[in-house]
Amino acid sequence: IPPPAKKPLTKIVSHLLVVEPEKIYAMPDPTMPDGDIKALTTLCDLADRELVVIIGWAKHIPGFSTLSLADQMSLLQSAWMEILVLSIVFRSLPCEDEIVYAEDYVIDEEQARISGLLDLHVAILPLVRRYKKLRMEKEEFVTLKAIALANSDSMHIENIEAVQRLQDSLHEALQDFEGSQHPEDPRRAGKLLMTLPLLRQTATKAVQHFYSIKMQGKVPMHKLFLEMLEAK
Amino acid sequence: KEKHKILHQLLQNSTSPVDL
Repeated sequence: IPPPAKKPLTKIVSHLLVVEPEKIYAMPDPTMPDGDIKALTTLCDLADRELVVIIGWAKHIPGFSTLSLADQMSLLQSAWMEILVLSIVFRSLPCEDEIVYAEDYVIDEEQARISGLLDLHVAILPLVRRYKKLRMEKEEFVTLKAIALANSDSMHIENIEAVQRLQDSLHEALQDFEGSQHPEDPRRAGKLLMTLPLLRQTATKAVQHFYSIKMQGKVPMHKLFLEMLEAK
Repeated sequence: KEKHKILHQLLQNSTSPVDL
């Protein structure tokens, strides 16, 4: 007997799956000597390119582009690191205690120690464990990523009602998805939303980590990454 | 806004992430 066909996904979740950006690669510079400067240079360069992609992706979230430009900027300035961290965490789910910064940049604890990335590694792993336990699916990941953006608690929002409408539509999409795909667990949407505080904590630690690296001035950083770091 | 020039430009630019 074939398994029962899965119910169709909600429009928003299907749309978010379609607009999910392509993988990007870290491409560490082979001419640089191995060590913490190389590792951090690779990550900062990767983050800068990911940011360009995240800004383009945000414009495809239904309702985001109708916000004022100022509100779009405020949401992205607050949430960009949460979006970056959530993407890294989702990529790392199939691994055991390794962080997949990119397909070609998978770091285990020992490599993290050598490369000066141990603090970041230790900060991200609890989030990976949390989503592993929940067995987070791709549909849930893309929806939660959009929710993290809409729910970024920026202090500078002009049109609070419009941002609230965006939050409501994404929240509803998550609830509808869980209602149709996971009727056996009526609290699944809530469980996913309850991971957002740990995501914010982790992103805050990551921002602090990169901000202190910026202050030390030893690692080259591209302009967009610097601009977003300074906005925090 | 002047301080956040690149973000501002990228949001105004109509290029989709799929093209990037």
